[in-house]
Amino acid sequence: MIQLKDISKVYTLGTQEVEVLRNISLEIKPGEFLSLVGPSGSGKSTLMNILGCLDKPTRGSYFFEGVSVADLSDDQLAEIRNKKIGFVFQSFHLLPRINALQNVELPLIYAGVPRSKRKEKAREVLAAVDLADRIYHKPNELSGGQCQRVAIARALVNNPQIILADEPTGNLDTKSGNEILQIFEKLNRQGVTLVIVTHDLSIARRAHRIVTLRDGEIIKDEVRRGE
Amino acid sequence: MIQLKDISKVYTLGTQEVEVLRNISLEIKPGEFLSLVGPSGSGKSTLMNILGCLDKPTRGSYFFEGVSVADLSDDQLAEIRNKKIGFVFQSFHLLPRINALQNVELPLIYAGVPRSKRKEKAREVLAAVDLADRIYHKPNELSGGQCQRVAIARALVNNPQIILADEPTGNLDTKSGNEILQIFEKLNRQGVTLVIVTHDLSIARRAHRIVTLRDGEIIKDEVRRGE
Ligand SMILES: Nc1ncnc2c1ncn2[C@@H]1O[C@H](COP(=O)(O)OP(=O)(O)OP(=O)(O)O)[C@@H](O)[C@H]1O
Ligand SMILES: Nc1ncnc2c1ncn2[C@@H]1O[C@H](COP(=O)(O)OP(=O)(O)OP(=O)(O)O)[C@@H](O)[C@H]1O
Ligand SMILES: [Mg+2]
Ligand SMILES: [Mg+2]
Repeated sequence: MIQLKDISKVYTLGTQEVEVLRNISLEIKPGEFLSLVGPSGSGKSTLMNILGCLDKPTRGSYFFEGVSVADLSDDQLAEIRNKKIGFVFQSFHLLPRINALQNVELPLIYAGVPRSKRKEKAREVLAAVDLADRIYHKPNELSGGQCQRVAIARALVNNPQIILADEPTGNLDTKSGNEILQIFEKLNRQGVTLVIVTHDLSIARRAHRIVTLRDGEIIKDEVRRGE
Repeated sequence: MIQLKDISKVYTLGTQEVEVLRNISLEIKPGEFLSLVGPSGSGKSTLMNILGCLDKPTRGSYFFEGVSVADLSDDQLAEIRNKKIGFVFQSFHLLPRINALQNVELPLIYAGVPRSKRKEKAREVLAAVDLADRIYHKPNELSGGQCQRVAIARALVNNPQIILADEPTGNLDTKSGNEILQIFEKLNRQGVTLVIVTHDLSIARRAHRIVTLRDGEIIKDEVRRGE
């Protein structure tokens, strides 16, 4: 389903070049549960942004369901991002002037879902992440972990076939973090592909496969047996 | 040094009242190392904002070094926040249009420190959090964990006598998180008071005392012996 081949990403800051990803090759099959780990600054979010069609690599190819992403128009990319991929951002990216319910409804609005169905679905996923009593709060009226859960709910609301979650439990206590993992694992058992960036090794170990980054390169790609 | 007595915090959202802290009484002695834990939404950041003189309680009293904070002018509060308290925000609050070095210099500018001394001190703390090669990057050119470390450096740069750190390692891998804890612990051994909100129990257990919140109340306040 996902094939990255020799992906590199270079940023130019003034006169300096910052090489953030180098020769990344990675294949992710439908329904896999993969965790992506590595030190702070090693390139995990940059790789996730490329996987999520939010950023373009400097070199290399990305095939999504057999199609070369580099050849797609902006509209086609937006369609993939809205309908096929659920992205949980490390810094949430909630819209500050609308409340939790409205934030979660946004992907449904883009997908053309009728109003009453939207409200019902958005409420449902917010209840699933234990925020039923906070749906009218705006982001600045929510705790850090509550904002994180709104971002998670928003990523799930369109029933995506692949979930890319960038440190989805960093602001959650162990119990809430576990509840989120269980939601993800249940979706994975139903066939949803799951890629989770995490610094929490107890979460990383729940994946079937752990990919380790260091200084922009994959230094380890390990399938876990019998777990 | 710090005395909270019967502190309550109530938010009004439309016609609804949200009781976020209830009858919090807490005493923190100079040089203590306390961790503050509890479920997402339990009131930890709200309590930290009151401790950091960033927010006022709805009821109750706060004595900081024997002075009633409610009786201080805005200028006096700003002075305490700048000179005595180092605050690491859960969502960092870096200024987006200036780089890491300039963000870390800000408290030194407010404190009237001369330019060359400022630059030197800001570089020094950024090197201590392992960001020497990223000082000219702006926040959107930094990883999540790098932004977190800039926020930490900024909190330390004025040599505060009390550090309030709201989930300072949530975006850091184990090794970087440990390095940050060691910086905090070293300052604590030199007499700096340390209050850390964390969801990571391995970090919480390094404190001398663990205060547990649930639904806005302190349900446990435990000094740890022999550790
Ligand atoms: N401005 C506000 N108006 C209404 N409710 C608020 C406001 N700010 C915070 N809250 C509510 O106060 C409660 C406590 O928030 P707080 O940020 O202190 O929690 P926390 O313990 O830091 O959580 P986390 O671990 O998720 O960061 C939450 O339930 C939140 O929804
Ligand atoms: N726009 C940019 N310009 C220059 N350098 C950048 C830019 N964006 C990111 N970087 C650099 O790219 C590197 C990788 O960043 P990335 O956000 O992918 O790291 P990460 O592995 O997600 O880290 P963390 O665990 O801290 O979130 C970092 O060293 C960062 O400073
Ligand atoms: Mg990241
Ligand atoms: Mg908080």
